[in-house]
Amino acid sequence: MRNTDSFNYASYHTLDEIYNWMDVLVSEQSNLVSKINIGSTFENRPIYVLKFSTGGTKRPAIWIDTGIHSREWVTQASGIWMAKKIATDYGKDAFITSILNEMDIFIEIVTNPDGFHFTHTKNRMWRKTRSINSGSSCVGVDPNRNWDAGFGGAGASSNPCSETYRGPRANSESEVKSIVDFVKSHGNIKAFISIHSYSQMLLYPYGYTKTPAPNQQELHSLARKAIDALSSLYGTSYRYGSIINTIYQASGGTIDWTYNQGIKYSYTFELRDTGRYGFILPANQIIPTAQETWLAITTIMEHTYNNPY
Amino acid sequence: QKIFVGDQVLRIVTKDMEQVTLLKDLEELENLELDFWKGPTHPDFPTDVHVPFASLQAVKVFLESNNIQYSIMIEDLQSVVEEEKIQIIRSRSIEQ
Repeated sequence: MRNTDSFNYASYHTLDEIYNWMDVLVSEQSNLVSKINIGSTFENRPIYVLKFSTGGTKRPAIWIDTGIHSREWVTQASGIWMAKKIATDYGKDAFITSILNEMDIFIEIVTNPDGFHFTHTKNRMWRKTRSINSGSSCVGVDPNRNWDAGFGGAGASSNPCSETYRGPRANSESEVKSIVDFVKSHGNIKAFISIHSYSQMLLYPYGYTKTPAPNQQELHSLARKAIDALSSLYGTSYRYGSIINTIYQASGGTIDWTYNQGIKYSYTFELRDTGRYGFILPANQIIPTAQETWLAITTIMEHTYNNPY
Repeated sequence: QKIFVGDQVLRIVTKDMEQVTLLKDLEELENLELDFWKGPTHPDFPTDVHVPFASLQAVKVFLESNNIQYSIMIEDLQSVVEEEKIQIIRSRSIEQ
């Protein structure tokens, strides 16, 4: 790859290729993009976050992470496309330029690097981390059940062989703990968007309790607006609502924790479901998926920008 | 490397909460080694389950005997994975 324009955004890529792409993006636009190492995985791979910033210290920020469940490849691929979109649009698109003149954007493209590498080399269907569970032959923890929000409650498994194994304790997974430490030390993240696939949903807290989030009304109306924007491109229909009311009870989830940390605009996406391929969504759908999702994300960003708290 | 030859992914549509509960019982049967891509939650939502070849007959008998509707979303998981691999190799060679 000579530059990020010659990268094929309509294809799936390995971890090495994505990490190399990040380095090229940073070198091309070092005035805007930097790469932060927020920790290491169980298998000692670096965990990287791209920071889009025009200056300042700990400005109000928007966080986006993609692919905490490693087999959801269209998610990481959409994260790459979005990062490139931000880099391209800065200075050209009025909205992105105005956001970045006042806020920072963080994107963690490969949130579960060990699992992602495993899906490319050993088991395409791997979802969890790759940590060893003492006393069990089964490997890995579901990182979206490992957060300190209703940890150990209903909607997560205590069985290490389950796909939704919550882990021995909250934050036991370095992939989770690295984000927790980063979010706490930053202290000024205003929107947190965690992206998964595939169910076509936009969800907000809570997942571990039926108690409505104090900002439920605002979160619901913003979700509707975001989904209207998303659907306007290709007519993709989404459901939206709180996790527990829309899909199922799930404890130890990402955005329940971020919301409880005071990040009001905490959302999680479930990208396209064609009813034919599941996680193995053909690569020709990457760009349409990313494009429509981007419209919803910019809606959330715009609301965050216009409603400081 | 794990292979999925003959494995299928079924899309199951339930008509009531009773059938959802039956699917939850199915989820508990660890010996079938099912991987629920979308777990059973509500009759409004489909359930997608990756069924290893060795468990296909047992699962289909269970669904049919309980009058639970399903369709085969992925006929042979390995062939879809292979197709994906070919696409990746092809696009890599085009880039080079």
